[in-house]
Amino acid sequence: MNAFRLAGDMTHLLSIILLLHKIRAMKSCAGISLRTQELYVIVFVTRYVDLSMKYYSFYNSIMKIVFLGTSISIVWYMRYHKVVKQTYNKDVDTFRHIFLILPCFVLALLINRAFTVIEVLWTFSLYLEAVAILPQLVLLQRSRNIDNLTGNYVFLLGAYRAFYLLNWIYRFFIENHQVRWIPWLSGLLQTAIYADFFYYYIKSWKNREKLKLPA
Amino acid sequence: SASTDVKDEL
Repeated sequence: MNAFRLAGDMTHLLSIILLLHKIRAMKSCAGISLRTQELYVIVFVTRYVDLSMKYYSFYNSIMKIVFLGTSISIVWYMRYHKVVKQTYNKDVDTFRHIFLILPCFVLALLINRAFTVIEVLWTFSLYLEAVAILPQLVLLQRSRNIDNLTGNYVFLLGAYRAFYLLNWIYRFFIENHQVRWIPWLSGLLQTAIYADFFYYYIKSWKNREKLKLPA
Repeated sequence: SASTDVKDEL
């Protein structure tokens, strides 16, 4: 495993730890989109259906279990925890899941490497992950007040994807990795969606101002 | 192997 890939996985893990810290220690999910979190559960469940069938490495299996477990527990906290659920910005988190899920599913049926259940689900998870952050970005845009934890959470999620792009470049040139258009292009789109957020995040950090996205 | 390479990612 190369350093970019490890850095990507670690920023991904760190983003989840940060969000769980906000939820468990501060008993708040203010500014967090339940829609996006539910989409991540769907992403992980559909991508990791091969968990019980195919073994890659101990690291790989553990990370998959961690991502599945943490994403499900985050959704549980936001929906059912009696204190946390009251901090959820329900009225502004109105992005409809189906507008993302349906097109991604149709696209996965049409564009995939092999027309098998596992492969279509895997492809669907890549397409859905690419756009799953959209409800969260919409929520941030509508929020007047973005706390540091939420801003850092979204930044780490974007950083994770940027590291994966570097990882693919490294694997292609150094490890003679084959061309893989589906994950590469969806990963590129996923990273591009963060571009605007990155711009305002870095700007607010440089000017030591509170993060605010223009409406 | 080459056919499973991206699948070892998360």
